[in-house]
Amino acid sequence: SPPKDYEDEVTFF
Amino acid sequence: PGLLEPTSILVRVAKSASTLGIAIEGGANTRQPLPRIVTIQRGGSAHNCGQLRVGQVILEVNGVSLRGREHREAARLIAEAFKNKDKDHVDFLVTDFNVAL
Repeated sequence: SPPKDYEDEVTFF
Repeated sequence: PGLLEPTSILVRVAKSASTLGIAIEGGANTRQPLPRIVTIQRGGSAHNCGQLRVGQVILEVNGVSLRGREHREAARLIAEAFKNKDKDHVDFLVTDFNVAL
């Protein structure tokens, strides 16, 4: 499986 | 000002709305190693506070450093700080300069 793409993670609160 | 974090400011966000009203990106092991504020929603607690800005980098939440924490862990700390009913506010240590800290 491809590596996780942490770059695009955005979290809304 | 300190040498490592010359522009850091402590912002106390009162829980004045049902949501915090921010979005963050980044975390350890990304190009943005500390979480950066990418959105501030009108009507949320952060917007009501008036002191947080898009582009600021969050160094600490309630005195807990976000250094070395991956995105999900940093997000969890922020979410729990807002949910925690023992406090009516969340303290953010932020910086305006996106330096490599």
